[in-house]
Amino acid sequence: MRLTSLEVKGFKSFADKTVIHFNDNMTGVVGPNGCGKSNVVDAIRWVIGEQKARMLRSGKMEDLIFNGSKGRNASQLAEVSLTFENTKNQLGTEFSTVRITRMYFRNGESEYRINDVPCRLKDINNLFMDTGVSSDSYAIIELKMIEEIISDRENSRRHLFEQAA
Amino acid sequence: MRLTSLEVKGFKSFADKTVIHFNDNMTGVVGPNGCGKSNVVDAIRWVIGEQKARMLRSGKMEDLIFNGSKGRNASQLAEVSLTFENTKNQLGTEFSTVRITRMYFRNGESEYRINDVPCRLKDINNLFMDTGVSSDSYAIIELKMIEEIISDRENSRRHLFEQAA
Amino acid sequence: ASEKFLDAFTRVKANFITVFQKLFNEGDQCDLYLENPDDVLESKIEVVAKPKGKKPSTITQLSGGEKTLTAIALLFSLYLLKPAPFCILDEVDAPLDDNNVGKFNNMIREFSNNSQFIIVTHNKATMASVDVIYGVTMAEPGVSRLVPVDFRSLE
Amino acid sequence: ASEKFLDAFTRVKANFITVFQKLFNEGDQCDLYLENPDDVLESKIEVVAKPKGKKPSTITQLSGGEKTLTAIALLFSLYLLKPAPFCILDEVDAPLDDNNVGKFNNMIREFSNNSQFIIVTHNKATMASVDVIYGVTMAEPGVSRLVPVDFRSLE
Ligand SMILES: Nc1ncnc2c1ncn2[C@@H]1O[C@H](COP(=O)(O)OP(=O)(O)OP(=O)(O)O)[C@@H](O)[C@H]1O
Ligand SMILES: Nc1ncnc2c1ncn2[C@@H]1O[C@H](COP(=O)(O)OP(=O)(O)OP(=O)(O)O)[C@@H](O)[C@H]1O
Ligand SMILES: [Mg+2]
Ligand SMILES: [Mg+2]
Repeated sequence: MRLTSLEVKGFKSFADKTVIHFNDNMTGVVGPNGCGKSNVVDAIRWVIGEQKARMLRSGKMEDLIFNGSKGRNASQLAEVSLTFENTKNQLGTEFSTVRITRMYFRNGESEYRINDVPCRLKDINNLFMDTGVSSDSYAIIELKMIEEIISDRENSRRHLFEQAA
Repeated sequence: MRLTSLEVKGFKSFADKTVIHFNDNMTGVVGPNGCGKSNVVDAIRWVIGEQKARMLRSGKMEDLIFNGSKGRNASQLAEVSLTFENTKNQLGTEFSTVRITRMYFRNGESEYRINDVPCRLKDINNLFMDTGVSSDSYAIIELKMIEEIISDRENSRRHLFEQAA
Repeated sequence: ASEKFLDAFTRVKANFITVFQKLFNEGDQCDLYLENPDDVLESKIEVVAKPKGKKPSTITQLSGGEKTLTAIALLFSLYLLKPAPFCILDEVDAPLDDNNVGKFNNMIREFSNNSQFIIVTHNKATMASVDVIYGVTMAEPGVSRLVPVDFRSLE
Repeated sequence: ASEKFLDAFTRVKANFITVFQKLFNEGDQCDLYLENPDDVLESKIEVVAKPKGKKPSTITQLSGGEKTLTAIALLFSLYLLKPAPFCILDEVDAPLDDNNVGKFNNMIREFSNNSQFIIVTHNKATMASVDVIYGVTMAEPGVSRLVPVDFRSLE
């Protein structure tokens, strides 16, 4: 399974459609404070199924939709898509290219799609079953987690362990 | 009031007597991870009166005493002294040079001194009254405090405010 | 007592706005207010920070670097109310990009006319902006020593 | 269920020791153990870390950088048990000194033969060790855009 691209539109500070390609093994993301780097990480966590706004540094899901700036109005929809090559047939599907999409509307409706076909969150979770890919996985590492692991806050070591075992 | 020097012996990783002079306005402290930089900060917090081991990243006061290394035995005593010039007569004393000392023995005894004369913690607190110098002051800033101030954990903003007001 | 507090609060708020706009940009919106103005001595203190062109609903939505600068602005606004004779900063510059490290160091340089600063850092720009540097080493494993450092040969 | 867990635990422990000694020094002592071995499925997991020549009684006494490396060693030992197809690191190199950033990047380079890594960083040495760089900018205030970056003109 290889990541090929991430598309973000109306999600947090990404007002316009933005695409990032993952053709290489090590991709760096750089830029000044507050420019939107961690928002890219949040976009990936969200599209693979994160349900708690708190894990995305937000109070409620509506805070994920672009809320406007000096020159722009707020968006009505946050939309993120992640595309993979299903090499080694790791994903629970026979498609060779898989594109998962998640949308959230200001009226509170949300939608999931696999290869543009509407589906449920459960289908996305099944897709990633046993691959180590999950929104709270040991493979998405932020600085805040370091203190949690060292002091074992909320039994976090055990929780991470169970993701891998 | 100007800081002139810090002497550390047997405190945390400083087994031997070590002196740092503060003759300049901006003093940098650098070195590899784990070499003892934050232990210097802990030594200053401790000598000005910190009572909670937790604020010094330790479980109990005994953990502050050098606990030995591959080639050395543990120390029996942790001792830190901080020397000031009492310019502008800010400190509650007529001495022009003030040296505060704090000692902690493995048997649990602790001792405070001002200019080598034994005193109580209360005397040290009175000395610094109204100068903004205290072990939990807004003037000792660590990265961990940033998250506490932003999420106002344990009403930390109010607490810092009362130090200054 | 509540008058004294309110007077201090108003001065800190003015300091906060000045420091915040120096660390961020001229004209960026920010504010300090009492959540419950009727109970001055108990009320929580609320912080508003809106860097250039952004509309975060709360300061928890800010980025890591923006949170650091906002918290520093608050701490420095308290310092300006009652300047402590010395300040200690332990790797506070770690989340900041080069541009913000520069602004931060310039501000400390200004404050250092009144107070002494002790700055623990790994950042080369910060090392270059201090007057003297002490290196801490563990040449003997487990035992810390201090050595005066010649800047040119660092880390 | 408890056999499966114990088998996984033993393998992670072996990984932890290997990774820890690569990030710290050959021969440094470290360990993972179950606080309550009688109750395998509920027990807390304890971590022991003793970098060169030190005797910290618990890992909370370690320095900021040592805590970061220890936590990373644990996360990577879980990764080695079940390598996820991609890993994301958000400014995890910030507390590390130059020497440890080097060791950290070398390890990621090794892992990147199996998985893709997305690395958010301000550290120049890390920027130099990745294959491709995307810059995120807010040329229009409040609106993020991505631009492919030529390494030489960074920040
Ligand atoms: N719904 C939203 N609409 C518009 N902007 C948003 C929204 N949610 C968050 N933001 C903005 O995104 C910015 C944060 O971006 P992010 O956390 O990605 O920065 P960063 O590049 O990681 O910076 P740092 O280097 O400081 O960590 C904040 O300034 C915040 O105001
Ligand atoms: N009582 C003690 N006796 C001996 N060593 C101790 C004692 N207490 C703490 N230490 C050691 O001191 C070291 C921590 O030093 P410190 O936290 O000052 O590092 P640092 O220079 O700040 O590093 P970093 O750059 O990673 O923050 C730890 O490795 C710890 O084991
Ligand atoms: Mg960030
Ligand atoms: Mg430190």
